[in-house]
Amino acid sequence: KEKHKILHQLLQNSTS
Amino acid sequence: SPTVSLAELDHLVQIISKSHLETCQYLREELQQMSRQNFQQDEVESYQSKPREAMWQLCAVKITEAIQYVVEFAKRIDGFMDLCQNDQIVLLKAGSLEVVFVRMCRVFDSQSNSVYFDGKFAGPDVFKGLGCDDLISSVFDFAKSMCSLHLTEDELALFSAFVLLSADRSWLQEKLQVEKLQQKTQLALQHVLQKNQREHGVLSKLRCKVSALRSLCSRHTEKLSAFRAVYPDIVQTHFPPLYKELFG
Repeated sequence: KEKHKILHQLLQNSTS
Repeated sequence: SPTVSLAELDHLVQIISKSHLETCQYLREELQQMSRQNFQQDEVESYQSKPREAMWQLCAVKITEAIQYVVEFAKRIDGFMDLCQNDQIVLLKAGSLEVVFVRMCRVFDSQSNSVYFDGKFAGPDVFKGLGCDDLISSVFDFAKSMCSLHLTEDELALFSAFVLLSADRSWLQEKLQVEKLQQKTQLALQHVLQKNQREHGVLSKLRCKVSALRSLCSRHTEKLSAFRAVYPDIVQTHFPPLYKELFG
């Protein structure tokens, strides 16, 4: 998870 | 192959097209208003005289910006967020740059062989400083051949989703789930091509594009490794973190 921290963040941000 | 009703296909087309339009970085109207101004010779020379690492950094920033829009596109594709997080990451790591290359045909001018970059239209010579002439010329050839298909936004949206949902990527945990999504997307793409009365050859031409995209991306990775071998600190300290996550 640490390795893809930013991708994880972008995926979790709401899509609104 | 999944059984999908026509109504379901129409719905899928609508959702994916809407997602594409909401996240495509430049709208058609903006593209039409954009002055088709090419860089002047002195501007081209100023890009060419940039140090190699500065040009690489500039391109990494531009690619990363484009990729952020692709991540948003993925999130809005029906079913993508229902995949496990591992598979979402795997698909984006492998496919986001491919979608950037697909989308490039929207900002590409075949007549002048130039692409919208950093405010104006740039030919391959603008990118000479990267030291990857062969890759750059392949990327331009790819954009040109995508343009020659004259895909509509609907078709482009579905093809982008099809590329992103490739079920044959390594390290997928729920391959079957991805396969189902990709098959549905392919049916929706076929449905739209039929509805738009496109000739039969378009789908097989698009299939060829899939392998061309893979080759472009693996060559990008090779060029990045070669660059990193010479400038490890530049990549480490000046490249966008998302770019490093995806291609590191």
